[in-house]
Amino acid sequence: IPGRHSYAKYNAWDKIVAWTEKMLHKHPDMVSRIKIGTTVEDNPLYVLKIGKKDERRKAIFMDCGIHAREWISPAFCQWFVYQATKTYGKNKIMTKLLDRMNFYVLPVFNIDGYIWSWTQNRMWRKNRSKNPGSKCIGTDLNRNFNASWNSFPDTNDPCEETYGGPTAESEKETKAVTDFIRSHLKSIKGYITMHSYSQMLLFPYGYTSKLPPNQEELAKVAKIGTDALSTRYATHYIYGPIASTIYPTSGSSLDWAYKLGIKHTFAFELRDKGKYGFLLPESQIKSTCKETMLAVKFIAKYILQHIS
Amino acid sequence: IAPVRFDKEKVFRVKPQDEKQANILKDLAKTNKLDFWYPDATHIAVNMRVDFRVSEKESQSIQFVLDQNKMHYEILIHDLQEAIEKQFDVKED
Repeated sequence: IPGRHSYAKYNAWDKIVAWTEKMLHKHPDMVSRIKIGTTVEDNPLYVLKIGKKDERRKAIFMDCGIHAREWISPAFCQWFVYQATKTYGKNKIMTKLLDRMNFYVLPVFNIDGYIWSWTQNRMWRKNRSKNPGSKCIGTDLNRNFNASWNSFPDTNDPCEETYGGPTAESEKETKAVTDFIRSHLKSIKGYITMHSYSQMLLFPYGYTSKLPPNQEELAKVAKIGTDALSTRYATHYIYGPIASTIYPTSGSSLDWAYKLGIKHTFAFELRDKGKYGFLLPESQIKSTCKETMLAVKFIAKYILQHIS
Repeated sequence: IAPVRFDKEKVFRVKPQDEKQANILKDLAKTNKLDFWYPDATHIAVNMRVDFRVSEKESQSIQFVLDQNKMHYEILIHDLQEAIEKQFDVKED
């Protein structure tokens, strides 16, 4: 059917919403949908809970699409849900994971920005909130978390691409996510956030070059995760703490989740390394998703086996 | 509203070799509208690769400054609008 949802293509928001409904109906025992809030433009923020009904089990929260133009990121979350439901009972690792833990998947974090990048400006990054006293629209949601918020000067100007908002958690989208994670903190043992591009697997901190107490463990997990990823197509990822691997950044979701107490938090910068940048062709979606699945399943397995 | 078009916009990759070149790049960021792709902010350091998007008009003056200062750069994308249209390279199922 022309225009239907496809895992091999980029899907606009209305197709993704329809896809969430389809997944609910196809897998009622494994998929449930939680509306955690609404965006500035009143779009529904849906988290898909993948796994058995029992809320007490360990869980991993994974978000995609915090930056609007990074389209490969939401494509991965859709692929993850598809593979989890399709291979449960067939693939040994996925079956073991879903028998013993849940995944909370936020397919698109920055829905308003994602829609805008489809309809008006493919290069859009921020959300679409208005900034009083400025003609410039939007806050960078990944600078809006209460983790050393606004500690760098370049996040002060609403016209900057990395504007962190008037206050920490000022944005409806951020608040919806932080409220959900806080209210499920007993069960959430891991946090994964998907970005693009530059093929990196990052862990805290971003706001300081200090290293987290368990940085050796995080580095070990990141190394094995990137090794697993590269077994599929030999795609090379680097890994390390955000501040020294890319550059210092404040107010990020990764640092916030870590400081909240989730000690296994990772950020993926998916393909590629700049040949296409944010415009990764659809013909690379499946291979990008397949290789990334290997790293995400390893991280989940590690958390299942090592975190009480 | 008609969607924004990016005809002949370019994406540059520059790797400043020393402080002087890093400062030249910082000055270009101040005098031109550069959309930083990597890293995602105006964070320029020596030996760090920096990717940024710039309009066709500004790209000529930027190229002139980079050439004049013998800075190493490459153009990752020569026509952004073309790349935007080419990303949809999978037919409907």
